[in-house]
Amino acid sequence: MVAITNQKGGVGKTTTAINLTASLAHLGYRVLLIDSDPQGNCTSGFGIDKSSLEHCYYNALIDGESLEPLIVRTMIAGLDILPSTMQLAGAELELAGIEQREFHLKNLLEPIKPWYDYIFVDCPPSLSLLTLNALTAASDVVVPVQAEFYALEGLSQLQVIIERVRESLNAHIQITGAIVTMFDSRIRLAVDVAKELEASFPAYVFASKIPRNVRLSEAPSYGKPALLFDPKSRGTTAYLELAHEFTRQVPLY
Amino acid sequence: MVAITNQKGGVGKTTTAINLTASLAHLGYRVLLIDSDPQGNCTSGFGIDKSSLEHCYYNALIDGESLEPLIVRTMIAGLDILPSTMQLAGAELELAGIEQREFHLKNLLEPIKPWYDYIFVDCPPSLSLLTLNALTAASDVVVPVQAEFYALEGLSQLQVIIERVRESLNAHIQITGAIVTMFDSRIRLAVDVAKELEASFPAYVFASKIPRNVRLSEAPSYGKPALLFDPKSRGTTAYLELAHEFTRQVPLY
Ligand SMILES: Nc1ncnc2c1ncn2[C@@H]1O[C@H](COP(=O)(O)OP(=O)(O)OP(=O)(O)O)[C@@H](O)[C@H]1O
Ligand SMILES: Nc1ncnc2c1ncn2[C@@H]1O[C@H](COP(=O)(O)OP(=O)(O)OP(=O)(O)O)[C@@H](O)[C@H]1O
Ligand SMILES: [Mg+2]
Ligand SMILES: [Mg+2]
Repeated sequence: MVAITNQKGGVGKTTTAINLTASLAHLGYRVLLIDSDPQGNCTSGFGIDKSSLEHCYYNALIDGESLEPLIVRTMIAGLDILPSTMQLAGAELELAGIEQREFHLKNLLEPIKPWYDYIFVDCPPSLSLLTLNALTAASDVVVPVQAEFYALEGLSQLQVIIERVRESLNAHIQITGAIVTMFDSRIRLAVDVAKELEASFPAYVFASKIPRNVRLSEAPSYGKPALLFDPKSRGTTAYLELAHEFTRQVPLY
Repeated sequence: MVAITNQKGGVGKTTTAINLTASLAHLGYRVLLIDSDPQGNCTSGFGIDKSSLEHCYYNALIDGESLEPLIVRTMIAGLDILPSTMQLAGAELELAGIEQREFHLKNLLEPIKPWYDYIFVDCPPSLSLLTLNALTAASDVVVPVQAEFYALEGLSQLQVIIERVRESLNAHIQITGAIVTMFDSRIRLAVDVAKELEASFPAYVFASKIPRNVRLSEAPSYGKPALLFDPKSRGTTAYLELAHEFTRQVPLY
């Protein structure tokens, strides 16, 4: 299981979650994407009407319902999604008082793991219990990093948290790599940040950088990943390249 | 007191907090900025070395220390800051179990209110207890909205939360206005989102839009607001205009 996380807001977690999973499914892998953000951006990014959902990830996490009936197919063959609604916002405080509060997602995933080659979780912009559930269940962590000053600042905090998770909750967790997002090589700050990341980040930095591309931000308003919205765009191509590189870094066993 | 909040990440909350407060101080107002985000981006945006801080907002919120000794002057005359470090990340779960957990900030502010014309709080990208403390203490709420699809989606959730705060925690809270940030009039999506916001947002939308301007994202790496980093930039001018408009919307009594 792969957690897509960075507590810095707006760095491209959801855009990476949607387009990387769509690209992997396009390459023939069976993929599940879990929307663990109360904003439900992955859910609306696939055109799912949240008001039509009676049950979602919240019901599995808090009420103990099994995941299977909650999973929805997307318009991309081979890619399923576990949607979320605003209801999930209540989960943070509700989980705080429950036994084994960090292990709920890990336990929920056990029965469905065999159905998928890769399972991804899109995390909210915080290091809270929803994110801790993803990190406790994850074998791999992918960190989108916007090519901006503040994005570098938060990375050391994230590494401290991941180290703590490894010591007390999940000995197998590892950082698979950082992905540079919204990269514009004409902007000096972006080039400097990317260089700094490659020089100082203690784990792998994916060679495929995701360029700033307006088609990536337009696609969700049509409820589709870029692959379907504009297959020839630079954003689509970049995420397909990233998908290839990802399968080399996280091979199937 | 003015809370700058939006649970959507990366919409320009911190950039607005730093540059709007700097502009108001430049116009002669006495201003305090409280960094209520564990990322501490406002703190580093003013060049403050977080590792040199022994005490910060966390110590007031959890240990009950008074705010006064924690407040630091910035390089802008008339503008003070209450800094934060990573320690604040622990406050979420620690506050969850304490009496009157939403009222801590409101009680801390009482003794220092007379010293300032305006007090602002920069919130993290979540609707958690740190944000609830700001909303409970606030008379006004300013909502930065990035001109992108996902940014509109979260606004209805934010309005629901503010309504709940008005009913149970703070009868005086009102939304002062939304601010369009990172606006590029050449991008159709941005123009559409700004129009949609003006048509559907139930409160005021500031006429001053903040353009996408790379100098705004470079300034924090020099530890200065744009006003000092590049006084003639479009970003600086836009925030000065916003400051004038803000004083008309939130006059001093
Ligand atoms: N490569 C890109 N080019 C252009 N726009 C992008 C790109 N990646 C993301 N965006 C846009 O930037 C905004 C932030 O991206 P996104 O919502 O994916 O980040 P996030 O990290 O998931 O945010 P949050 O912290 O709120 O969960 C969105 O409006 C998105 O459409
Ligand atoms: N008008 C602008 N033009 C160009 N870049 C901007 C502008 N406003 C903000 N930025 C940059 O965009 C990124 C996100 O902005 P910022 O950190 O202020 O958002 P935020 O809402 O405070 O994020 P978070 O949700 O993580 O607290 C930062 O790197 C910032 O420098
Ligand atoms: Mg997201
Ligand atoms: Mg911020």
